Amino acid sequence: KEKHKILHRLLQNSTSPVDL
Amino acid sequence: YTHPVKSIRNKVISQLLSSEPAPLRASPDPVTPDSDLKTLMTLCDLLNRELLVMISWAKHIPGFSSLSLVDQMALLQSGWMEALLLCVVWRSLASTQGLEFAENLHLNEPQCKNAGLLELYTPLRLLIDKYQQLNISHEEAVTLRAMALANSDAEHVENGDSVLRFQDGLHEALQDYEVNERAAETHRVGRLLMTLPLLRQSSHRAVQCFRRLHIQHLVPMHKLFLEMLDTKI
Repeated sequence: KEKHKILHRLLQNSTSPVDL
Repeated sequence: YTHPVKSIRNKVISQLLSSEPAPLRASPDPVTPDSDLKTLMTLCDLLNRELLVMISWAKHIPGFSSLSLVDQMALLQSGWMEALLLCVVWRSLASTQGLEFAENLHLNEPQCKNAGLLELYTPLRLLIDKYQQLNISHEEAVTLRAMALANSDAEHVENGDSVLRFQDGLHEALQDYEVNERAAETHRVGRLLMTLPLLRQSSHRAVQCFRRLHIQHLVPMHKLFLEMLDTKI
């Protein structure tokens, strides 16, 4: 998880793809 | 007697369609003069934004959020490039040559070659031709993209059964769609699935291509893109 911290963080936040 | 109303598209596919993000546009730097390097920089910036959107899109694939966080990461780390490339293929279907990375970033073969992307161009054009011949629908394209992610053969899967159920749910949705929409083409599901090995090969070539560009320090890349490239090595 340390190595992939950005992906880890993105999976935990709840932005919707439409918003992005 | 009226024909029965066509079955409402199954829930999985209508969910996939409703969470389809709007296509992104490239953001070429207006100050930098046009060059192969500028094309690459514009492309890498676009792909990084596509990657951000794709990760968020994945969370809306029916069944994905019921996977453990470890398995969600594993599937994305192994299938992210395939999912990105299927978006490029879908956008390029209308063109007889070249790759449409965005509405305002269409690269023909010489441009891809000059930018060092020829190893990516060739297999992707082959895939585009296959989908043009199949006359693939948007429903099929979004379902295949979700299946490519689900079927990405991640190495460190924590719960194989839940990943299998995730795959089965998408497979059922595709079969249900074909039975209702393309009943006459009994081999269609198989034909669509048999395009996935070429997608996997294209994905590996794309990863190698961007990795080479990174190692040669030819083009700056965003941290997320590099993090995902690193996982594919």
